[in-house]
Amino acid sequence: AKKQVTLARFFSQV
Amino acid sequence: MLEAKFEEASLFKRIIDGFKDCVQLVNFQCKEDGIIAQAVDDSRVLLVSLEIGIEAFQNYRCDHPVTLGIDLTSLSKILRCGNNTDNLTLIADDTPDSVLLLFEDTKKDRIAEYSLKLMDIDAEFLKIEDLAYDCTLKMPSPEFSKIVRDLSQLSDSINIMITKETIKFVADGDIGSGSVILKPFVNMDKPQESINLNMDQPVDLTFGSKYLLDIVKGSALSDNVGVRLSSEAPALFQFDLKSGYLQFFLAPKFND
Repeated sequence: AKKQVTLARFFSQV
Repeated sequence: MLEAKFEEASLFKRIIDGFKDCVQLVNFQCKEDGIIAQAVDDSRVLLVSLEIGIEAFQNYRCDHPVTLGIDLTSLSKILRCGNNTDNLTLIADDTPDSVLLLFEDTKKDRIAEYSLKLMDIDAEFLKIEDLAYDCTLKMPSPEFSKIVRDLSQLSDSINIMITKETIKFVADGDIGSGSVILKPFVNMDKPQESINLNMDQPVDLTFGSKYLLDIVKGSALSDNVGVRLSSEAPALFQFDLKSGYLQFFLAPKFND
């Protein structure tokens, strides 16, 4: 199953 | 001093309704060139970025940058008190502890004035660099909204696959599965109904249905939605205003 990642993976300050 | 006058209160209502269900506390940064706001949902999956340029206002004046920390639930209560066709002016001084909302009926002498207490919201403003995307799609927002609402009934995830000439939305869940396939086309008579696709690389991405359901609430702002997808960046969903935009950055679901 696919897992939800957060924006922190892409944007350092989130 | 901030004085920002919308010709119709309905525009500000639609902007706020477009994202009030996914974020609650938002700093509105008012500057001489307009108002910007940004907020991330509690799960840190969805980022909302709003820009209202001065052309979207009937009159706009902001001599001194000012930040309005607003609880959107409270703001919505006040916005419901005005009529859609009223002029709406937001007024704040340079170091405000409240913002004034002035509703003026243009047809009769009726003025309603509400004051909303501001909050001190501790949130960083993220500078979002231009990201590189593999696919750029522009399609009618009602159609996008319907696809998301339909497919989200079947699964908590919606898969978006784009190849050169095909856009495919898929949901596969416990009760069954569904898919909607679209092809790019140009409608000369009604350009807003066209579907434009630019693809550098195919994408195959999965998103949480609950976040897409939040995003389609922005559909009331624009006939079209711009969708930018990349395997390496959050998806961007954008609803354009006459001047400015409401953007949603959504992190995808990935294989473990």
